[in-house]
Amino acid sequence: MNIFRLLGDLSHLASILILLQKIQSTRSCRGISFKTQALYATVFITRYLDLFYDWVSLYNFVMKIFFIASSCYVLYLMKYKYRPTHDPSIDTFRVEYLLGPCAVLALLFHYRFTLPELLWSFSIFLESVAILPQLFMLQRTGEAETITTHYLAALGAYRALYIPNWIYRWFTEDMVDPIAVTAGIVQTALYLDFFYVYFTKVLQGQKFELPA
Amino acid sequence: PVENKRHDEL
Repeated sequence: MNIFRLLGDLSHLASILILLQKIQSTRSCRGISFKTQALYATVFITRYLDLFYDWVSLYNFVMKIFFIASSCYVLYLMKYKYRPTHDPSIDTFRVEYLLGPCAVLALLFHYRFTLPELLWSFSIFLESVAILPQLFMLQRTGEAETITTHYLAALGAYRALYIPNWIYRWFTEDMVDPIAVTAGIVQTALYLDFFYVYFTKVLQGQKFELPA
Repeated sequence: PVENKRHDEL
């Protein structure tokens, strides 16, 4: 564990708490992509199967349980409790275009040809693009509530912080995980556009609005 | 080495 990974994980944790806070305080999931949330639940469930047979640490165990439970809880809130506030007509990204290629990539790039390892690879590739339905929705509506942008910023910061973590581990532990690093860099790059608007507008006290 | 690697990241 190093400072970058710890801050990254805490940022990830914060992003989920901000998302829950957004839904509970506005009593609405307006502006949140159900598809992205469903993809995250898929990512966590397929990646954390090792909960059942591999012990890493208490920290690791608690975080995995939290990520699985919170992502399922968000799905429940969106699908049942606040269902009327979710508008599927603007959440139109075709997730098949993400799931298919990620499955193919997992078959091509993995560390071992076993089901848990294939699912782990799949989850890494899927996580890297899971935000796309959300960003697509943002692009379509052209604006977002400030709290939603804080959620996305915390999520993006988590990914960005994993990059110095990998550089640090490369030097100190001689550890390189090419699959996670490649997918992680792609994932972080997807946030660049968003971060630009977030830093130049939201953090200056303006509303998140994309240029027409 | 890949053979011994454990997925300890989240």
